[in-house]
Amino acid sequence: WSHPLKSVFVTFPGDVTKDMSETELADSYLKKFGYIETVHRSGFQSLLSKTNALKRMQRQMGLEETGELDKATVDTMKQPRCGVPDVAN
Amino acid sequence: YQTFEGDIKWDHKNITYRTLNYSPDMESSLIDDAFARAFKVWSDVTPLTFTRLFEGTADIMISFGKRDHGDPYPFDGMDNLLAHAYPPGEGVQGDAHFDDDEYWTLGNGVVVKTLYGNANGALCHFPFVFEGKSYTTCTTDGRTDNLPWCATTADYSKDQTYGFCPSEYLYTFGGNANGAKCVFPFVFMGKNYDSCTTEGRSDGYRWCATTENFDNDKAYGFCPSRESAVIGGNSEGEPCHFPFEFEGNQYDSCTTVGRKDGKLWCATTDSYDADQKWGFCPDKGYSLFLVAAHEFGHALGLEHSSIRDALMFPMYTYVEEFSLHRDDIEGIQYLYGPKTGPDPTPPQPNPFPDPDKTEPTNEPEPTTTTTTRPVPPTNEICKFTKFDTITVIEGDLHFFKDGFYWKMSSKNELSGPFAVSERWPALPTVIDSAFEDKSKKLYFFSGTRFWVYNGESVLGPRNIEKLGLPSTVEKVEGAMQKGKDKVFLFSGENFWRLDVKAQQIDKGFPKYTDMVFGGVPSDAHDVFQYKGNTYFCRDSFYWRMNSRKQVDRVGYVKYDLLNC
Repeated sequence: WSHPLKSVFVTFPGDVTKDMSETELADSYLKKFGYIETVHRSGFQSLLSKTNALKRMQRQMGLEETGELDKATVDTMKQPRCGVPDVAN
Repeated sequence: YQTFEGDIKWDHKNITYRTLNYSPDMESSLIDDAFARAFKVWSDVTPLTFTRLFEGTADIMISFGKRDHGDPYPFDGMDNLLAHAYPPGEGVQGDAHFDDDEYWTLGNGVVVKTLYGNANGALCHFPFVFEGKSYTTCTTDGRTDNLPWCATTADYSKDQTYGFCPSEYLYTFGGNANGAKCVFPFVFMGKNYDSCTTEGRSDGYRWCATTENFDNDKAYGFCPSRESAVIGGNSEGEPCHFPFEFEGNQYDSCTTVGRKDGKLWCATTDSYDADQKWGFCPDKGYSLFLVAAHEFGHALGLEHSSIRDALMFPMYTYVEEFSLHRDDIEGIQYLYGPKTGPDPTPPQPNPFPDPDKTEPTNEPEPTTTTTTRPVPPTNEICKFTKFDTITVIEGDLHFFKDGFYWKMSSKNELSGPFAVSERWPALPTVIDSAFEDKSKKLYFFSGTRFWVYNGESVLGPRNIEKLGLPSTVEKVEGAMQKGKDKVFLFSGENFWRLDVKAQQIDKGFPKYTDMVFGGVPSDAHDVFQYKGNTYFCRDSFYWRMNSRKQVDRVGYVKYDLLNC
């Protein structure tokens, strides 16, 4: 039996590591591109608005509108794109 | 489509633009050309005209920058955010900014426009053959002055057309030295520099002095990127150093080892472990033309569209043959109306360098010294998404591309590239189709001509009309053996049956491909038989049809057949 090779990952000097969690990524993306308001009045409203924001983002991107942070949504958020917000501010 | 709230748009139709600076990734005339073509996308469907200014304030000011570049929306390093633009208006409104941490190309890998030489500024042709060796980057081989050069056709030995590649030894851009070349060594802050440097700058751009002493003369320019230079990391603009040491192991090519993101990187000194100098290896890059056309859409008043195929969709997708989507046209015409009047004179392509400068001057031609440059790695094939033709010869799959071919044996062993001109000297660079008949004769098609090789002897070129194909057929795109003496020839949406013995097309043809071969693309550009199956290829995909005429697999040529 062969053992799997041990992968060693290195933090390269000067490399901008974008090692944020998927939730952090989503929050940042939804805010940056205008899907979510930056000020929330309560945690509950925040949750609601994030679900709606995700649905809105999924609709814009032609994804299934689940309102959840599924793999397709996360993958889309990692794609190269224009920096202009999708929702007018 | 969407427009900005209040339908913000320009109140005049003669829009001006100005390019404030350039990216080191592409020669400036290529950048100018990409922007001009991007504006033409919109002027083709509206009454708008675009005039370039070289000074003063233009409606649309275009610039490249990195991270914090002077507005409230910093870029983010490589990938993710590529560019942004503002809706029409005064000041920063209408301006377009491009992230220069991206690798800007025409979307399909390195583009190198030559200077001087004898090719009138043509683009380098990669790979090219020089002295029997194949090159995928510019080289200094054959020269004693260290100037990198390339051939502008597939075979330098045959065509002898060449030019010099951008380098700091030829010119600089920007700065204040009118494009003068670097002078090495030069003095900056009392220290000697033998190469371009980022010292003294916070934006990471590489520069050099164009006289011996910057401290005295203050003359400088920015260094153009070489096509083999790394991107990002902490050595931007430096070439990879092969072999290099990383974690105690030696690497002879770019690697993804050590990275979670799967990106190819290399060290720029002989030891990453010792020096920690590195950068990403050049990839296909982002199409400046496509991104600019999108950003100019914003600058004219369009917001993002939710139609994936529209230019104004927010995410980047490379398309080879671009055409403006109906949604974009409706959006821009909602703001400015349709194009009226006669067609304007199309923009002229960028002029080649001044004829005075394109004379060979005192630059010696590449000489024919012995080179030690290795043939590019076999896996170079993996960068292609589409081949000129794929066929089986002597049991091995042959992949033809731009004057070269690779072989995949039945044991899945890949070899090549080999120059087509060496094995079949009569053939042109691009082969549209090929097949081997039962008597081991090889038929090659290119445009409206074909050749027949029987061992070393060759017949042709002959016109395909001699076989009975109609004059409307511009090329034969695929061939498929049918029985002992019959071969199907494919072109467009039709196919014909060739009687190889009689050298004539059978009666009753053409037929529609999709009427006989259900479930495959009707416009496949490669058709071939392999291991009992027939493969129909379009772009990077194949449709595999088994002997019962069932499509039993659709896959990637690159990954499934080439094991990339």
